[in-house]
Amino acid sequence: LPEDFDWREKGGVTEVKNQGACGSCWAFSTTGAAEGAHFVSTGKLLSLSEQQLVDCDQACDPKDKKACDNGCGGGLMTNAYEYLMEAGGLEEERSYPYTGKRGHCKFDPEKVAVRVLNFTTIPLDENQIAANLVRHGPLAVGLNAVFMQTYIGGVSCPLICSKRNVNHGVLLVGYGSKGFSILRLSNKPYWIIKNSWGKKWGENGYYKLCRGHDICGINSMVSAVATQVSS
Amino acid sequence: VEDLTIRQVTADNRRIRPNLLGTHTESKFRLFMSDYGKNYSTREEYIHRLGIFAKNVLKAAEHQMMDPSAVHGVTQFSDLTEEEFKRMYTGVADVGGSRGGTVGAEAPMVEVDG
Repeated sequence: LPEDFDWREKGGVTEVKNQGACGSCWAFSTTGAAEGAHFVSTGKLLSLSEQQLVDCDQACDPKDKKACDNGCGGGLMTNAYEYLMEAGGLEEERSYPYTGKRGHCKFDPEKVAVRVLNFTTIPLDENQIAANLVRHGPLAVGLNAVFMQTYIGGVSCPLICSKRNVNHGVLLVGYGSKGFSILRLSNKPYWIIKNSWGKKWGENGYYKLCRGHDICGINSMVSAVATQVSS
Repeated sequence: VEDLTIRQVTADNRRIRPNLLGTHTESKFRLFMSDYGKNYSTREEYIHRLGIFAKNVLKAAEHQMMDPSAVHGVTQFSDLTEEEFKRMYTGVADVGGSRGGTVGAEAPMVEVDG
């Protein structure tokens, strides 16, 4: 594994987006993973439609039928992959733009830009997560967002952050080996996370989170997706 | 005539807090409003959000103590309660601590030693 790795430097990550006042982080995390997987397989970066997922996806978790994708009311990235495999794929952002509100489903299968072939969850091990990140592209992850409400910058390494309350879907795009921690008086490794709250939040829309301790449940809900170019 | 039998003695989150008006906190709140283009339709709403903002400034200070390698402070979410913030800006469905997804779909282990 490389010591430092960042898919942004390789051109595999679209601009930071903004979900607005809508609980659709799960849709942004899903499209981010699909955008990255498409980039890895084709070398082309496309911005894909979250609104399609917000409007059309009502898939439920196979193990918990109450955990269903529900527009601005929340959802799961793994449910969204299931929906995409069944629906035929994702349209581009420009053909199905984001509005921040749930509307009628306007998905047009003829406009599909990227098809989802399969997906997988990643083992609860930070080295495995890093290896899959490097191999498959940016990964959809869930975390506990409690410290993100007040985050401005730097490497977040909270002393206490519950691993259980995973409530926010984001995109893991890379990792670094040396982020300075004042408390521990040393350089600590960290994850580079793309958020969907616009560029004015955090470090130009990005969050750096301490790596190595499953901080805020970052290891607990990680998934990768495999895509195919629409013919 | 005031009913002396039942009388509210607990804090009401929507109660007007005139003690924050004219303070340094209100100056910071006005700066926050201008930075993030915030507007409140009524005076009552303004004072309500000012109260939340004051609490969130304290929360940011607590977060700073608990997370010293990051910088915490006023953000675009500083006028929201924690419940509002979670409802409007997060959105991963509650799966009770499980991982979600199809059984048996876990990726094979990759060799990472060295």
